[in-house]
Formats: sequence, C-alpha cells, structure tokens
Amino acid sequence: MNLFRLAGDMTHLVSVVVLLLKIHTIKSCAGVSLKTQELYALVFAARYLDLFVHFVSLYNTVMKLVFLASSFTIVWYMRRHKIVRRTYDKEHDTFRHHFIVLPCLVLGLLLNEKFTFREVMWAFSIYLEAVAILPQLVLLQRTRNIDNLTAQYVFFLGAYRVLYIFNWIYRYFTEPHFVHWISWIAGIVQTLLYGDFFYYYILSWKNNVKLELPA
Amino acid sequence: NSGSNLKDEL
Repeated sequence: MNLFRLAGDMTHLVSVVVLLLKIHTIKSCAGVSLKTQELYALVFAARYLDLFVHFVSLYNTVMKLVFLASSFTIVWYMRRHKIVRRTYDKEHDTFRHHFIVLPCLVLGLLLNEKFTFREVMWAFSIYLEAVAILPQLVLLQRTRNIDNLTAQYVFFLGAYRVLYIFNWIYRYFTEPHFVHWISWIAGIVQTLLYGDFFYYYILSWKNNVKLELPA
Repeated sequence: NSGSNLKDEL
C-alpha cells in the first residue's frame, strides 16, 4: 500500500470521525444532508458485499466494517435519535436522491468489469459514490451558517478523493496492468464535484472568515 | 480477471 492510498483512507476516516463527533457530542446534524448519508450507506452496503467472501487483509476488513457501521450509525442518528433528528434541516435538504440511484444501477448493469452479481453491485457502488456528495453540496449552498465541523467533514471527504487519484497515478506506474477505467473516470468526476467547494473553503480559510457558498 | 487487484481498495 502506498502513502497516497493510506493518506486517502485516513482522511476518509477523519471525515467520518468529524461527522460522528459533531452528531454524537454536540447532538446536532445541522447542515448535514441525510440524503447524502443514505447514499453512502447504500454505497458501502453494495460495495462491501464481498466482506466475508473475499479476504484482502485485516486492514481492509476492519476499514470496511468501520465505514459500514459508521454510515448506518449516522443515518440512524439523523432519522431516529430524538434530539439529533430535530436539528436536521429537512426543508433545505430537498435533492431527489432516489432518482440518481436507478441510473447508477442501470450504468452498473451496462458498464462493469464482469457481468456477475458482485461485479455489477461493485460498479453500481462506484457510480453512486461519484454523485453521492451532490445533496450535501446543494444543502451547503442553502445553509446560511455553515459550521466548522460540517465544512471540515466535506473538506476531508474531498481530500480523500484527491489522494485516491494520486494513489492511482502511483499504482499505474508501479504495478503492471493497473488500468481501471470505471473507478478512474467515476473517481475523477467525483473529485471535480468538489472543485467549487475547495475553492471557497480555501478562500475562507485564507481570509479567516466563515465559509459561505454562493447559490 | 482485470479487476482483482483493484478490489483491495476501499
């Protein structure tokens, strides 16, 4: 495992910890999109179907379990926890997330590395992950006061995607036959979606002012 | 089996 990959996984982990910290300790999910969180829970459920079939390493198994458990925990908090759910900004979290699941499933059926159940679900999860951040970005645009933890959550999530691209470039040059169009193209699309956010995040950080995204 | 070594990523 190269350093980019490890750093990517760690920023992904940090993003989840930041979000859980906000929800669990402050008992607030203000500014967090439930739609995005539900999509991530679906992404991990579809991708990690191989958890008990295909063993890679202890690291891999533990990380998969962490991402599965944390994504479903966050959804549970936002939907069921009696204090947290009251802080959910339902009025502004209006992205029609169900409508992007079906196209991703169709795409997974058409474009996959092998037409088997697990490979189709894997491709589906890759396509869905690429667009899963959209409801969150839309909600941020509509949020007047974006708190630091929410902004940091999205920043670390975006950093994870950028680092994965560096990881692929590194692997392309160091491993023979390492060509994976599906995850590369989907991964680049996913990273580009963060472009605008990164621009305004860095600007607010440089000028030491609160983050605000133009609508 | 082109995808095998990719499935080691999260």
